[in-house]
Amino acid sequence: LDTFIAAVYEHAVILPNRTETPVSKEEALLLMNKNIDVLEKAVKLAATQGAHIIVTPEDGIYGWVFTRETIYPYLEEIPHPEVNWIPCTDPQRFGYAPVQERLSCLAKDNSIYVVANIGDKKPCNASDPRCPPDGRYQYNTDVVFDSQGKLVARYHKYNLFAPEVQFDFPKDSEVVTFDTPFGKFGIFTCFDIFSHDPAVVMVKKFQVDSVLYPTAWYNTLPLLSAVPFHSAWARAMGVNLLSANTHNTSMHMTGSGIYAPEAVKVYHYDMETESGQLMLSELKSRPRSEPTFPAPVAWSGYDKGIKPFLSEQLDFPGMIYFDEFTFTELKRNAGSYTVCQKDLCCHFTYKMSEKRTDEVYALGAFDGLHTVEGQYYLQVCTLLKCQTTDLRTCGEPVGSAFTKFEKFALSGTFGTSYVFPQLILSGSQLAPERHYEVSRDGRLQSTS
Amino acid sequence: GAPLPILVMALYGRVFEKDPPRLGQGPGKLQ
Repeated sequence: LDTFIAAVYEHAVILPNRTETPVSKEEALLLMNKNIDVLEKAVKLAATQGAHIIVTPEDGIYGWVFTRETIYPYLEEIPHPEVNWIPCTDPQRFGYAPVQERLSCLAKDNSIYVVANIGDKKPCNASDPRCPPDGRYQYNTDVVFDSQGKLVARYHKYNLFAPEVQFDFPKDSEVVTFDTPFGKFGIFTCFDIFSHDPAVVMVKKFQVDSVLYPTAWYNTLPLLSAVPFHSAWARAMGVNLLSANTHNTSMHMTGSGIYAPEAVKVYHYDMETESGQLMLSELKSRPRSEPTFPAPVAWSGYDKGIKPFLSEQLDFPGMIYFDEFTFTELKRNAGSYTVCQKDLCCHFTYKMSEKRTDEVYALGAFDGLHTVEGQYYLQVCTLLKCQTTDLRTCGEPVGSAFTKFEKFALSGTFGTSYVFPQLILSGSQLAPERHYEVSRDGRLQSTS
Repeated sequence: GAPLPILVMALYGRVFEKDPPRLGQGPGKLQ
């Protein structure tokens, strides 16, 4: 198939009551079936609209409020796909597996691939030095059932997020891919998207066409919101990304979408209601063989050729999500500025329609190891509106902006080829692709 | 292109070769 219909479902997860002790298996299954009841409606609706595959969120079946002990009744033994198993037709083959049976039947009865995130358990003993004291491994696990209900993929999340104390790290990173009539797929989960293993390896070495991405992502403005970050990743990596997020406004969890390398196909961001949302879109099965496939970018190409713009004012520090940036204020309605931190210099050229007195913008640079809730090395150039006209609020979350930019170009002396471009407008809306472009020499610039 | 009310623009680079062996800080880090 040259194209296929993709579906993602942003699910408002029904959470279990917080308990100190594990509930019974029956009570756990009751809660999980309530969530699967909701997912079933989305699967049926997607299938009637011709979808070939539907992705549901991480933690979508039992939520995230657990200790290592209290999640145990929600776990099932999930075998490796090589066992060639259709839980819907042979449910007892690997013991108690009601959730896998139901998900498999959903896929089989509706002739659609179903992607979900559940919990796997594996017994171990003292002969294994890594075996936890309670004699079992517990894994945050993605599963994929094909349109016959067969288990075709099982992925144990490698990069756990700091609060996920209910799960164990797999010993090694595993790149899980599988072939379909509509392209080669890979799958990973939430925090994995920051990683080289498995995220980059899956694309660069295994050459997948599309990535399935269950996530439970809470938005952290200005730089770590789901839709801008995930759509930027799809664009920079040159693959389709099918991102299904949890929905919980009190935890700022929203932002799902279907992203192609050349454009955002559909996205959903809703901080007003507690409703789930189904999204569908047609995608190219093999985007890298399409004429619309974006050309590679030399991210520091432009900056290597220019001298830093001299800034007549002092730089100042500011924090963004626990990282200390170096900022410089944009004082005029038009001009060019440079700000540097260690090996990274960021350049910004712009023209505002008018310089407002009630809004202040700053250009920031960060070159260093991020260390909170996970450790990863960043080089970031950013132009942002400060929360107030006080420069000490640069980097704080902001929701709206009235200053209009008629022209802009942002670039940096990056020491990496993995750079993800984001452009977010007032109201946390993505800028439509027609308004900006990424030049071959690495400038994120206006198209006017 | 129409003038845009920009909230934030970013070029978000990841320098993988400078990462520690594992991104997360869950219990596995202690094992």
